[in-house]
Amino acid sequence: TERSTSTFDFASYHTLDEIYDWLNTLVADHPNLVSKLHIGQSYEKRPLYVLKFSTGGSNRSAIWLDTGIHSREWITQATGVWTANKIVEEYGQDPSVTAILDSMDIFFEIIVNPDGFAFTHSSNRLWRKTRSINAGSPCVGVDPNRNWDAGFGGAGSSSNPCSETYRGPYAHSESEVKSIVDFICGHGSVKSIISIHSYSQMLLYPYGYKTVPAPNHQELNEVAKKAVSDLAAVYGTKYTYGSIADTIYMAGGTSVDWAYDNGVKYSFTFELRDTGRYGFLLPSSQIIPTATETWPALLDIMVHVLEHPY
Amino acid sequence: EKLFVGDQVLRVTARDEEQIALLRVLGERTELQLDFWRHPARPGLPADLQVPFPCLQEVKTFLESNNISYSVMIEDVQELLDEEKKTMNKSRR
Repeated sequence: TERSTSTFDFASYHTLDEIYDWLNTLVADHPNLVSKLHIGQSYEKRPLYVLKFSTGGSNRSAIWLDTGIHSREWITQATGVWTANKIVEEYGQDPSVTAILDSMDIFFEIIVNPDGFAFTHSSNRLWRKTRSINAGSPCVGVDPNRNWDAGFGGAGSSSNPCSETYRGPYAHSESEVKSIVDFICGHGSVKSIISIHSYSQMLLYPYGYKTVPAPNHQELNEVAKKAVSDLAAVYGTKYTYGSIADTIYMAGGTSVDWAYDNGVKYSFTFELRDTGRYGFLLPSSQIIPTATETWPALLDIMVHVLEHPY
Repeated sequence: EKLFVGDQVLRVTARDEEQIALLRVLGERTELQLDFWRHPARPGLPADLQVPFPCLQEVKTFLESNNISYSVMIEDVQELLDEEKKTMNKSRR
């Protein structure tokens, strides 16, 4: 068991238990900045935890970050752990992080899909979906990024439970999704959602379920442009950016579209590295470089949110 | 534990909409148990396709007979998984 944030190996992939233990360690080491919220449970009754970074205050506006909605995208959970640690390291040191946390809260769900993640460690490294049983089908799981109530059932999602993009029987059927929906709606003041995936080196924004530009298209595009430029400045990793529908393909039922349609203007989704060599199997030696280059891009978005209240 | 010995991931680049449609039809053949790591989206954008070892020949023949260009992105998925596990165990020790 990893018992200290100073001895935890951020350059290695970890199991669910190791990461959940580390969450406790992070909270214990920084009790005035970080707390752990239990926002629900997965289909297989694992707890769903969210880290809350807060310097106090009440009813503060907030930024939501998440990693690992697709369980096989291991670089994302690993980047999540590194980033959560970076936030506590930089508070009080980096002026941007300090300014953000002095007036806003950050919520961070590092393992959105714990059942799938545990399954990738025990049984099938390439598992993507949740682990819910589908009535009348031998195939298990729902794609939790096609399960949101935004263009649910539209293009780019499947009605076939055996498909990797199976949308589920109805919107928010997955407890992993519903728990986030309830939390964000209950909070009422989440101003930005950044959902992290891998791997095609993109920074995307709404819409995915329709091709018309989002009302804030121009502003989101400008934010994305700066973010990918600052990301590329670290190691030269080139990202593309744009709306989901324009940049990759139409995809109904995604988290960022749901967030945008529910008033969260600054909704983005990252697709982290790879350049076409490893796909979901990015070697652990690339965790820290990936997280390091992603950090300034995340910070750009968060600073923009701070400086553009609405 | 599911093993992926001999499975390959092919990086496929369709040059037009017709080839993209062909790739989608290929992906719907459930008996092949293909898994698009990156879905075919538009001409010129790569799609990555994990192909189980027993279906490799059939899939490659399909691509070649339809003049769809591809390269092998991962030669053997299981080799990478074994390496990943070894690295994790080493780190844990």
